Amino acid sequence: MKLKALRLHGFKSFADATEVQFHDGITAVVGPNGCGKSNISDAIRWVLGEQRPSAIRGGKMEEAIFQGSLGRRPVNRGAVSLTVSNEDRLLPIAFQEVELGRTVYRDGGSEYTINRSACRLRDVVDLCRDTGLGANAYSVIESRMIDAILSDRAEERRAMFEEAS
Amino acid sequence: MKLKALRLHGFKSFADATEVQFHDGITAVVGPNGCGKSNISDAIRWVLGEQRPSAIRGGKMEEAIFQGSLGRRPVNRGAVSLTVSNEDRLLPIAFQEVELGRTVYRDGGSEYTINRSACRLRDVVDLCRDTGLGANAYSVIESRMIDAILSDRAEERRAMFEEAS
Amino acid sequence: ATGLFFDTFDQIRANFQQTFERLFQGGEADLWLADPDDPLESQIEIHASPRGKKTQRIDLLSGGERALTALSLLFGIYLVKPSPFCVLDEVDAPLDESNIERFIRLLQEFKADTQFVVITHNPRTIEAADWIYGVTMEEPGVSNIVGVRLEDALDVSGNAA
Amino acid sequence: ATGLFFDTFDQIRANFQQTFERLFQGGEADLWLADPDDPLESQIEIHASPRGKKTQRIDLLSGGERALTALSLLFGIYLVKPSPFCVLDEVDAPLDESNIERFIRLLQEFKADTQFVVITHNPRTIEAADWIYGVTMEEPGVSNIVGVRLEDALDVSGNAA
Ligand SMILES: Nc1ncnc2c1ncn2[C@@H]1O[C@H](COP(=O)(O)OP(=O)(O)OP(=O)(O)O)[C@@H](O)[C@H]1O
Ligand SMILES: Nc1ncnc2c1ncn2[C@@H]1O[C@H](COP(=O)(O)OP(=O)(O)OP(=O)(O)O)[C@@H](O)[C@H]1O
Ligand SMILES: [Mg+2]
Ligand SMILES: [Mg+2]
Repeated sequence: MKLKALRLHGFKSFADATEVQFHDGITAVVGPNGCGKSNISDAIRWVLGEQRPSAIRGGKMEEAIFQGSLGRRPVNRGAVSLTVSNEDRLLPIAFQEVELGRTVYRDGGSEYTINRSACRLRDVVDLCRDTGLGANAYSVIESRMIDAILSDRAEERRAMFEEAS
Repeated sequence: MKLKALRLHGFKSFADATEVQFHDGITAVVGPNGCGKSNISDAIRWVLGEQRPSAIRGGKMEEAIFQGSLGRRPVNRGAVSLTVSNEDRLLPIAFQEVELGRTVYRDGGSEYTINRSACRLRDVVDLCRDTGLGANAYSVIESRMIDAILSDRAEERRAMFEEAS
Repeated sequence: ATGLFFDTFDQIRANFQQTFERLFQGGEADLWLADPDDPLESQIEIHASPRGKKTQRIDLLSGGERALTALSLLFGIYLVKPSPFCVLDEVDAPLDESNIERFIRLLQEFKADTQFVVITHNPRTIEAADWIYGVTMEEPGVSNIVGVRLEDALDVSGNAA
Repeated sequence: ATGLFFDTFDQIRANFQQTFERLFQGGEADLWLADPDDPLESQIEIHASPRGKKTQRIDLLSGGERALTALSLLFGIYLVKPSPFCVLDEVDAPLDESNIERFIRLLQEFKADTQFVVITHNPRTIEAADWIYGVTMEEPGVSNIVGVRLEDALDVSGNAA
């Protein structure tokens, strides 16, 4: 399986429809403070089914919808889709390419899609189980996890291990 | 008042007697990871009377004594002294130069000196009161204070304000 | 005690806002007591909005924006009763190039009255310093301090001449 | 469930130690259950000692040493069930030049099997990347992504050609 593309529209600071293409090897994401880089890693976690608003720095899921700026009005929904190639059939589904989608609305509710068909969160979770893909798979590593995993409040470290198992 | 010099001997990784001279303006302290730079800021906090081992990353005060390395044996005491010029008499004491000293022993107890005369912790605290010098004066700012002061556990921020008042 | 806290609080708030507007070249920030009638127990609320962005909870700010906001507040508290010195331990780590410049300019504004000791890995911060101390561990586990190099001893890229 | 956790735990421990010894070019680290008879509830103890230094509590390690130790453990967990991709968000911020090199070499070792997405401000990390995306906010508060620049489009100091 390989990441192919990530699309964001109305998710956090990505008010306009935006696409990131992925390639083999190491991709650097650069830019000034506050320009939206960590919002991209939030989007990846989120589209894979992250259920805790705090994991994407929010208090409620609807805070991930573009809230407007001094020059722009807020919007009513935030959407992210992640496209992966599936030639190795790592995802147990008969498609060469799989697109996982998620949209959140102002009431805080999310809708999920697999290849543009509506599905439930658990379908996304089941699809990703044991593939290493999925919100808890440690595939997004950020600096605040450093203090958490070395915490001398050992329940913090314990919790991180349990997520991985 | 100006900082003149800091001396360390047996304090954390400063096994040997070491001196830092201070100058006007901006002094950069550089070096590889783990070489001892933050130990210098710990030493400054500590000699000014810091009472919490956690503020210098330890569990007990005696952990600040040089614990040895693969090539060196541990030592039995750790000492720091800070010399300041006092021509403006900001410190209410009749000396042009004031040297504050502190030594910690294996039993965890500390001894304090002002110009090489033994004194108590409260003498150091009283001397520094209202001068902006002193362990709680926000004159040592480190990156873990960033998350603490912005914490949404508002007691953390509250605690930091109370220290400053 | 209450009076002192209120006075101090207003000063901290003013310093915080000034420092914030300098580091963010605009934007707005505020600090207030959740419960003004109970100053000794009240939570302290903080709010920050970089220029052109809509006001939001602090947690949604970026790593660098949080660092600058916290620095504005910590420095704001510091300025109420300034010490002759201020040690800054790697506070510039999350900052991009332009924010490092603004951080440096803030230090240069206050350095006439304050000796700054800046622990840093950043070449631009090192270049802006008046004095440089290197800390090394030639013998594993044992620190020592190697000499002072003045700014003019560095070549253009910040490496030792 | 207990068996699975134990298996996983041994793998995590082995991966952790290998990654640690690579990033620290030696030294030693360990991971164990405080209470092996109660794996599902037990605290997980961690210990790390850079080369030449005496073993100490984790809190006494430096900022950069803690970052590398945590990265060794997080990566150790990741390697048990590796994803096709791994996003690293500014984990290189506290690292000095030589540790950035070791971090880069770790990524290069695994990049054949893993697409790494590295969010960074560090010029050396940027230089080591195969692809670069820039994120900007020309309009305040609105992000967009500006094009891909391959490594050979950068000049020596890591700035755009
Ligand atoms: N729902 C939202 N609507 C609009 N803007 C948002 C929303 N959520 C977050 N933002 C904005 O996105 C910006 C943060 O972006 P992000 O954390 O991705 O920055 P970054 O590029 O990682 O910066 P740094 O280098 O400082 O870490 C903040 O300024 C924040 O105000
Ligand atoms: N009591 C002690 N005895 C011996 N060594 C100690 C003691 N306390 C701390 N150390 C060592 O000092 C080192 C940490 O130094 P310090 O935190 O000053 O590093 P640093 O230069 O700030 O690095 P970084 O750039 O990574 O922040 C650690 O390797 C630690 O093992
Ligand atoms: Mg970020
Ligand atoms: Mg340090």
